[in-house]
Amino acid sequence: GAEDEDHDEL
Amino acid sequence: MNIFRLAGDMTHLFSVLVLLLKIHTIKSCAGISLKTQELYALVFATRYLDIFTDYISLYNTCMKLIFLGSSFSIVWYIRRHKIVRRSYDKEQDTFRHHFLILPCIILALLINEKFTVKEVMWTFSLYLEAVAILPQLVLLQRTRNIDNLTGQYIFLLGAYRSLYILNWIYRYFTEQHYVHWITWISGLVQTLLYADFFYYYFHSWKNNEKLQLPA
Repeated sequence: GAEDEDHDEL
Repeated sequence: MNIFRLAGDMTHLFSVLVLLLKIHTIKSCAGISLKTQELYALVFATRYLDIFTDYISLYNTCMKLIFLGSSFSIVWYIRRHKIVRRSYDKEQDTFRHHFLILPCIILALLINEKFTVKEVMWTFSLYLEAVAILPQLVLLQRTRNIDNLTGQYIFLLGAYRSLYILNWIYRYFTEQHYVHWITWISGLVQTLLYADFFYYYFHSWKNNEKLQLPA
């Protein structure tokens, strides 16, 4: 999904 | 954000602060591998390019700026600072780190989640980060006397990676569709590289001895 591509981790 | 992720980020932040503290106050980079630091600067430069395109949170943006700024200033200190650079042991820090970069580029081009510039760069940074500690570990094996700050720096880096694994396990069970094979496998490889170091670190801590790796 879209949020999977967000890379919210550092 | 869960507690493991936050603890991981904070441990990562502390590791950088310990290293900067050592360099800035003692004016020494003895025992620190410039090769590893250059690889980290490249890792952050390629991973955090999305700082201009995606906004996730203020926390995320600030941390990215800190890691970018600190990694490049550490490289600057070791290469250019007139006092610090004298303590750099070039003869011992001989790992051919450039040879790690090309395989990571090829691997990122072949194995990625999406074939876009941003995604391939992100994947490249994950692969490179997994192996970036190698020059530092090799240098550590060669250095007979590991000072406390260098030992703590590497311990904190290893702790940060271990906490990220706990974070992934937590997220896997609490979030739907949270499956990131590339991140997990490269992260696991990276953490396993610290296993040997951890063994001797805890051993010296338990026996209250100075940290020394076997020759």
